[in-house]
Amino acid sequence: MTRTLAIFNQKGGVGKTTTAINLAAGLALAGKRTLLVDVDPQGNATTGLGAGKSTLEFTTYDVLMGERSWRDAMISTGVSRLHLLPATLDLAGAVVELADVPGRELCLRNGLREVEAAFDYVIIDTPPSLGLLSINCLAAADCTIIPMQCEFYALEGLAQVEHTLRLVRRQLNQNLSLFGILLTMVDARSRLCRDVIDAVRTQYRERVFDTLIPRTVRIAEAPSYGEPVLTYDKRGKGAGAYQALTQEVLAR
Amino acid sequence: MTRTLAIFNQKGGVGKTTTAINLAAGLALAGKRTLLVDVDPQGNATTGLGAGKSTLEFTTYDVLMGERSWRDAMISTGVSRLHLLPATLDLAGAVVELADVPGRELCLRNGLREVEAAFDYVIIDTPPSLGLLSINCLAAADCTIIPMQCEFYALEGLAQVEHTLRLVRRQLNQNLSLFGILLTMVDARSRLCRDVIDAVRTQYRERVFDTLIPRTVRIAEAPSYGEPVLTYDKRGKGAGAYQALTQEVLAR
Ligand SMILES: Nc1ncnc2c1ncn2[C@@H]1O[C@H](COP(=O)(O)OP(=O)(O)OP(=O)(O)O)[C@@H](O)[C@H]1O
Ligand SMILES: Nc1ncnc2c1ncn2[C@@H]1O[C@H](COP(=O)(O)OP(=O)(O)OP(=O)(O)O)[C@@H](O)[C@H]1O
Ligand SMILES: [Mg+2]
Ligand SMILES: [Mg+2]
Repeated sequence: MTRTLAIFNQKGGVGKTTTAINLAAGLALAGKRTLLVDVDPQGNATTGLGAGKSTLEFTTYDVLMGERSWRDAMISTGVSRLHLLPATLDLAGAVVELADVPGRELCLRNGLREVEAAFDYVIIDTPPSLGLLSINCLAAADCTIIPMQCEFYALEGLAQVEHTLRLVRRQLNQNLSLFGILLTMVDARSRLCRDVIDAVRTQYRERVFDTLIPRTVRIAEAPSYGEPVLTYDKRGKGAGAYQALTQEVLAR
Repeated sequence: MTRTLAIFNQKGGVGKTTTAINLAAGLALAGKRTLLVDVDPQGNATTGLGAGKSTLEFTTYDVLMGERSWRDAMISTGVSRLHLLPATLDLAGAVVELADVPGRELCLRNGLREVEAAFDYVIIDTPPSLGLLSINCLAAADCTIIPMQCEFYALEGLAQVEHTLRLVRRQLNQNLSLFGILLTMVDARSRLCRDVIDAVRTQYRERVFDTLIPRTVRIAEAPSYGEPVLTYDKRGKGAGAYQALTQEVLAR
């Protein structure tokens, strides 16, 4: 049974891409066939896994527009059993081109048809927005992981995320569920951080992952080497946290 | 001569809202009549200045749709000479509603007509995207400030920002210029951070502000009190850095 997880939060810079890359790598290293789908025109997941954007033949844009299948566009990565559907800036154009197309919210879901024949997990990295690309991701997913920082704006953002999920569930994808909330860039010494963690655990209880992802220099460095932190610094705190998250995801 | 500055970077979480709030407050405290325009559906600038979203009569949405003028929607803030054009989630709807309207990219510019009669500076906080709302902001501005973190994805993002500015300059706003690049959440101990600062200063030279904004707990705490860090912790490092930035902006 293939699971499709969207890593979503319209708030920017909360660790969506970092979580998508490292969870996808964690699942692949645990023996699961995994596809990471980059649906952000910034293409950070694509660069973060070392793919050169100028040499790509087909991308998520072609799949979204229905011109190519995921089989044509996916590429292998430096991690065995992990494939990537890469993204470039062209993807920003899809939003305008699809504006008048009926069923424009279901283009990604249609483009990923039959992906269950080849993969155990599909991880979707979403852009920081409430627009058509993010809606496509939520319509294509079975469930979502919500990364959030331990900061004030993040709490406000959480209510908006829930609002968006309810809307998508009602209109496009009844089965969409919240897989879990992941606290990222945690600095255990900071009082603000501890207060936010308490507030989120009180309100969302078991829907918050036990794993807390610490802020570490190695996690921030890893993308410049085109690798997940799981291989770049495998014995470090960051890799350990993403390994623990992977185990939590496999256990649910 | 009123100056309209858009605080722009499609990369998420780089300090756009924090810079918009604190620069606007800095200019107001320096005696300039300042309007902060929140054009992000998340409405972080609105909450960050302590405005209650449920009590707002009109917002940026109404101005963008041409139904109200900025005079109707603007509200005062806790800082004298600083007014705010607040935003709520409704703004996300404007993107869909304006999709087929001719001149949809110029709605904000039209909505801010005659703002020079009442303000010396207009600061626009943009959402993390390349969509219609951000384009409206760039079309309405005289120049842009680009906040960026000292991280790997930020460098890649800078090339995309330049690409977007060139496009807007060619199609919508010939006078749009780059006012400066601002390095935020700087941790001087981190090697990655120093490397990024060197790379940016080498490539962009005098277009990079001398001021570096340090990562401080007080800056992260200030929004939960509905205040700029300039008033929340006026003698702290964060306030000092934003004061210095304000002076650089006034001097250019
Ligand atoms: N645990 C961590 N420790 C240190 N740095 C981190 C951590 N997680 C993410 N980062 C860094 O913080 C920045 C933001 O993270 P990331 O790009 O993953 O967020 P995002 O939510 O995908 O952003 P966007 O909204 O732009 O898509 C990146 O430069 C990343 O390298
Ligand atoms: N210099 C700083 N020191 C510490 N924390 C900071 C600093 N600047 C910003 N922050 C915090 O980092 C987070 C991201 O900043 P902010 O929301 O201003 O970025 P943004 O670019 O506006 O994000 P978005 O892309 O979602 O609009 C916020 O929680 C903010 O409080
Ligand atoms: Mg991302
Ligand atoms: Mg913001």
